[in-house]
Amino acid sequence: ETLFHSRDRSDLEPAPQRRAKPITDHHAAQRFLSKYGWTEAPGARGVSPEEPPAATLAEAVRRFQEANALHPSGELDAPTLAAMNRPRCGVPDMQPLPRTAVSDPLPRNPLPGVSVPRA
Amino acid sequence: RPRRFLPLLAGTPVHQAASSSGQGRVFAKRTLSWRLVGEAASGQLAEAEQRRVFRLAFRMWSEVVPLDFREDLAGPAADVDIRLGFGRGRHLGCPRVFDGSGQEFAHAWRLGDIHFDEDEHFSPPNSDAGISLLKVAVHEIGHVLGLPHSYRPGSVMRPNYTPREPAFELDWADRKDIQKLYGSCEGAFDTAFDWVRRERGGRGRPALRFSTYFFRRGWYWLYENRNNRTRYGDPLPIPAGWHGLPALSPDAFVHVWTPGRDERYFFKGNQYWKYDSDKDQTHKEDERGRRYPRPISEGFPGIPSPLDTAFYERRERLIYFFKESLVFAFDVNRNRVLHSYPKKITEAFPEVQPGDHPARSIDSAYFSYAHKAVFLLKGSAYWRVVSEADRRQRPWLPPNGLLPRRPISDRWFDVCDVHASTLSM
Repeated sequence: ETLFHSRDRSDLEPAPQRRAKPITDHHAAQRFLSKYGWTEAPGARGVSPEEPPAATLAEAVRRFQEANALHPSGELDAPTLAAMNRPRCGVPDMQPLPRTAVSDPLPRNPLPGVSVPRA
Repeated sequence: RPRRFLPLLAGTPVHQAASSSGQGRVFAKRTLSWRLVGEAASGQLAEAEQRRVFRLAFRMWSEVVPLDFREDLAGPAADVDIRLGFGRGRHLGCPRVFDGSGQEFAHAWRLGDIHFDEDEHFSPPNSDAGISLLKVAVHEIGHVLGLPHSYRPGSVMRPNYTPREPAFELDWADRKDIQKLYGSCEGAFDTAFDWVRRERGGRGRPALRFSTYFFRRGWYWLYENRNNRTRYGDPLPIPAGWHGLPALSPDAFVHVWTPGRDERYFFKGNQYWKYDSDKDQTHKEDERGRRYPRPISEGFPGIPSPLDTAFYERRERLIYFFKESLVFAFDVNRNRVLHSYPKKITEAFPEVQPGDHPARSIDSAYFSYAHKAVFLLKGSAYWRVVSEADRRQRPWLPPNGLLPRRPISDRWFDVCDVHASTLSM
């Protein structure tokens, strides 16, 4: 059985810490964009581990906004954060635009956060 | 790069059954096995319900692409092509941690496994609450088969969950996307025909409607001409929709329809049935008390059996019966074969393009009200019979000539088999 201790099984409900952390700030949004392929994952393919430049981020936000039929302001406004917090699939939305012009096929291993040796 | 992360199956080989299509790697096999890993079933729904939802999700994809999916509960887990499991947080040995309820609800591996976040509230198809397990499963199976996300409205591959849509089905574009990877469905039909119904139209006026049916082995599909696809949820087993007919496809169907007659006959082997359209069942006996099925030789003197196929030509009031390389024209008024028949099919329906003719053993001769033309179907191809309209435009065409062959799947789309285990869903 799935373990519970309360008579009403209320402890079966996802414990508070089991709720996904809402995306409310710049850093969380940037992790979201990297996680779902809108920006290069830090450290992937020689991308500098520190934060990507603001312009790159604004460009990624703009592309995410366009795909979600939002005003492409490039700003992390409320509708954009709301779209990032909607229930979604964990497979990335796209390969991030590569620094080189080479376009990538559908990810062999679509789950980001797993460094995939590139051919 | 390990393909799977279920520790229960550690060391499983990277998938050998993949091949590359123009759009990336796809499964090379046509029948794929799947399993809900028992240890990773959800605690929210009965396991049987979870497996029923997954069976339906796989079946929805196999209705539009030449792949079959079968649930494999017995074989070695390492041989199962697609494994499904639920987990919380760090789960099932997967490098990707689920984030708790909200946001990410599932993810999938191309040619591999599907993981669902157990912290989400998944619900069965007929429930409005929570996240539909069916929708998520169909989406994730799309990834496993090789489809990326799409932002096209109506696509099942949209990254975000959209609650309470109208009918959740694979639309035209999703079908074409997956068919780019696996091709479209081909295959011979045993019988094809249009079924004409009298209905009450607007303001109670009588109206005539027709439905197109394809039969293959023990299954049938209703084809929705206006939507260019089969009915959602087809194929169905024949006994489910045609009461009194044998469970395996009929050899032929004719609708004898004149001002004074409206008779529908099915032919199988050496026998035939008359079908009662109003009661939606075969007649028990004919007007003289003779029971159905009856021998074809009695009801249609001079017609051999078993038949390959037949169709009724309304203007001539003739039934054309096809058997091997011959065709018999049967006069329904005089109840006998015309003196000048039988003829070679190649003589009665001459080729228009030299060498391009089915010659014998026609699978189905089908008059289509949608296309106002007769088609001879054989294997995966059809030949359209030259019509009067064709000859008015191109007088040099021979009467009843056969225009060059075309693939059936170019005109009738997505008539796909499903795995027999999912036929009666």
